[in-house]
Amino acid sequence: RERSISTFDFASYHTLDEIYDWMDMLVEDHPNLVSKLQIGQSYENRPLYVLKFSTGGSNRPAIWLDTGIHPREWITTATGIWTANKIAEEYGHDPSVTAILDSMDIFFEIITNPDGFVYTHHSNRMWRKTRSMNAGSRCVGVDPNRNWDAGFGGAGSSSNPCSETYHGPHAHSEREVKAIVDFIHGHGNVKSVISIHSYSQMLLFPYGYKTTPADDYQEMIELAKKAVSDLAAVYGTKYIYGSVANTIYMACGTTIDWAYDNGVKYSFTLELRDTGRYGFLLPSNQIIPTATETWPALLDIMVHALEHPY
Amino acid sequence: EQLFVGDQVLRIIANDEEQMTLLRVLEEQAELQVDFWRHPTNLNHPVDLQVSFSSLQAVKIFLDSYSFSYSIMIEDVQELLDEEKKSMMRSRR
Repeated sequence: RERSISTFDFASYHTLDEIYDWMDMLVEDHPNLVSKLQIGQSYENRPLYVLKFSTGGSNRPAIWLDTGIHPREWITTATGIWTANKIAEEYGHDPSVTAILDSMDIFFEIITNPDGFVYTHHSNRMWRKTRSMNAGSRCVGVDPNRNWDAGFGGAGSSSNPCSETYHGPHAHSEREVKAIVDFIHGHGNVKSVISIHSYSQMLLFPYGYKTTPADDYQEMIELAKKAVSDLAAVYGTKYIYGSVANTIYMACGTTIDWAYDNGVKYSFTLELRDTGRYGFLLPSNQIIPTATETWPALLDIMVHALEHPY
Repeated sequence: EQLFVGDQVLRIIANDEEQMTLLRVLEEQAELQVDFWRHPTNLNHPVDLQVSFSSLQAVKIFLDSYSFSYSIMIEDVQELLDEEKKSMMRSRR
């Protein structure tokens, strides 16, 4: 087990236990900024933890970040760990982070799908879904990024439980999804949702379940353009951007469409870098470069949410 | 533990809509044990396809017979997984 924040190796992949231990250390190291909440339990009864970054106040406007909804995307989780540490370290130093946290809270779910994540560590490194049983099928799991109540069951999702994009028996059937839905509804003041995936080098926004432009399309595309430009300035990594449906394909039941339809204007999803050679098996020496280049893009969206209250 | 010895990941470029449709047909064929890491979306985006060793020949014949352009992105998935495990062990030590 890692023994302190100072010896934690951010340039390595880690198991669930190591990451949960690290969360506790982050809280211990920043007791006035970071706390750990449990928002629910997974299908296999693992705790669903969220790190809360807050400098005080009550029910402040908030930013939601999540990583690891698809567990085989290890670079995403690793980037999440680095990013959470960065937020904690930069408060009081970086003017943008400080300004954000002086007015808003950040909620960060680093392991959104712990059952799947554990499964990738001991049984199948390529696992994408949850681990819930499907009645009447030998196939296990639901794609949690097709399980949201936003065009649920439509194009780009599958009704076949054996498919990687199986949408589940009904919207929010997955505990891991329902926990987030309940949390965001219960909070009532979430202004931005950023859901992070890998590995197609994209910054996307609603909609995925329809080709109609979102009401805030113009603002989102300008923000996305700035974010990918700032990301590219670090190592030259090129991202494409736009709505999910127009940029990749129709995908129904996704996180950011649900968030947008439920009043969260700044809803984005990132697909982190791919070297073109490794896919989900990105070597760990690329964790820090990936996280480093992603940081300015995340900051752009968070600062925009801060500066454009609604 | 599921092993992936001899599995490859192919990067495929579809040249036209007909090839896109064929890739979607491939996606539906569960018996071939293919896993789309990047799905057939539009002509500008490469498709990454993990193919089990047992299906490799059949899939390559399929791709060749319809004149797909493709390259081998990962030669042996298990080799990379073994390397990943070693790397984690080193870090832990």
